[in-house]
Amino acid sequence: LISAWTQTPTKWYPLPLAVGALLLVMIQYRKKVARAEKEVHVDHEGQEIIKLKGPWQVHVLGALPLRNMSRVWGYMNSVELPIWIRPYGFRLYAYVFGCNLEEIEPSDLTQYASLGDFFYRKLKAGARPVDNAVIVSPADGTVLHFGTVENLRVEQVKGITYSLDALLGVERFDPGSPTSPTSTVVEFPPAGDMSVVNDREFANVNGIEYSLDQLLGASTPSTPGSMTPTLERSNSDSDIASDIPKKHGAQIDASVEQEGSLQETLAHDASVAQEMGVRPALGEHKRSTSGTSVKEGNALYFTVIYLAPGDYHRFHSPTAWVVEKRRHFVGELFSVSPYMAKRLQNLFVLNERVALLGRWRYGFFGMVPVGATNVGSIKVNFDAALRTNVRGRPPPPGTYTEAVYSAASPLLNGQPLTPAQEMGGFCLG
Amino acid sequence: STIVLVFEAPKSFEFAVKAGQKVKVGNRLGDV
Repeated sequence: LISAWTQTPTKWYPLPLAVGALLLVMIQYRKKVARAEKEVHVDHEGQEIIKLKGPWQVHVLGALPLRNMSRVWGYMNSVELPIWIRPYGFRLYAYVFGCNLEEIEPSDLTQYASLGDFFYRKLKAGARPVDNAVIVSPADGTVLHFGTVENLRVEQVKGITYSLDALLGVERFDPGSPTSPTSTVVEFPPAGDMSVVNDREFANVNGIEYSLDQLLGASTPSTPGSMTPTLERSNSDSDIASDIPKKHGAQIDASVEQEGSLQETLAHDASVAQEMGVRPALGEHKRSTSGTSVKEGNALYFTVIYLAPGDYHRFHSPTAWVVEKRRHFVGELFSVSPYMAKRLQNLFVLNERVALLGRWRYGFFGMVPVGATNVGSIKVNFDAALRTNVRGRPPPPGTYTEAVYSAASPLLNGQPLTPAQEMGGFCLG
Repeated sequence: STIVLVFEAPKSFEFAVKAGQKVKVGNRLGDV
């Protein structure tokens, strides 16, 4: 080796110019791509225009018909399996993806007609003890990232951020603007069996007594302004109108004929609230839709939990809170695996998702289930009207359909949830 | 699939998890 190293003669060749030029072009191209990643394009209203950004793998994926693939995948997994094959098939799936078959309910595998059924399995009662912390995990999975929201930007992974307004949607009332979201407001008949129990300021949510302080906190919560101007009950937002669709902007004022019953109902709520000494949602919890930021002494936090294919895929309430509205963003269905989260900027604001917005004892609370290629369908137990992963070209990013849950409990102005209460789940396809 | 939580809490709120940690429904995520 030493003699080869010392005796081999060194020959010098002139590098062809083209190689040098190619090298320069490569360096320039990488610089341009890096700068394009950093650039943020905004529309005429100052809202960030969400674009597909990332390495070439991301653009290849973006060119695929992900939504159609997801629907075909869902169709395949809804096909009923012969009974004899089910135990073997589901045990194989459980072995490959690490599912714990001891804790599922029903445990008899022949009772699951398809893989889609098995994927949306339930757990045995008591399978998940609930910690008494203010915030508990809403699902089984892996904590991808967490932290505080700085300047309304959420960190996707180290170094990649996306706009919180893009994630949760910004309410715009000027129907003229071409990009104003087509937020159709759909009312629901009272769903929850929410009833005020007695004058000890208790509310009975699905059989469990919760003090209103536990549900809504002692202080009057506020809402960060630019993110989600909360529901302001005006006569055009009649909460008691049953499922009459309304559109912001070209407001189909369905509430006019409801006016009478709305006033009666509010008067009734207020008198009930008065009798029981319980605060009506209208009074103290009416929050401005102006630019109020988070309360003094508070901060905005975020957590991202990734559910792997083998995880239990129903999600539960992370705390005691009231869901006031939901915004359904029809988006793409990129994979949301940690591999993609590290490469595809704006992943969570490009994908189909349902932003559930409301309040808890300390102020604003939002929970956003985000779909993915194999799991494109999102179910919310108290929102029968929600349809996700439907056929058709997705509208531009940032457009959403809105529904309010104020009819679920006029007193709390939304759907009340208790910690670890099942809220819905993700389905295959 | 993924779930993103965004919430307002007092500055004394602290997370009780680490990035990459496996969690199950009901596990403590953080407390004030």
